[in-house]
Amino acid sequence: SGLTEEQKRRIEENRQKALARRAERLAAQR
Amino acid sequence: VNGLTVHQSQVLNLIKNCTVPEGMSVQELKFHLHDMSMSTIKQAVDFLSSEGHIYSTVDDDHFKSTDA
Repeated sequence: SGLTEEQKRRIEENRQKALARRAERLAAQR
Repeated sequence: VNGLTVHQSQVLNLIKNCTVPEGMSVQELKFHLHDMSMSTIKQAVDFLSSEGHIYSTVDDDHFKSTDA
């Protein structure tokens, strides 16, 4: 891809944070 | 069905179907959703982000789906 290592790192960090928010939301629904 | 409004679902589906590594920009969303106002699109993006459906990528203007 045309992304720099720094951009890839930032994207992966944001993805992990989003997955945590999603898990929180699903847990709250139960 | 998934607890989202029609607008939120439309925005999420476009982001989900985007295959470029940096994801979809708000401007591209506006291009595809020309009947939706920019403020409605931004509200949907904010909501989807807060709920963990999407996340920002190279800047605060590009988004990818956590389902991808």
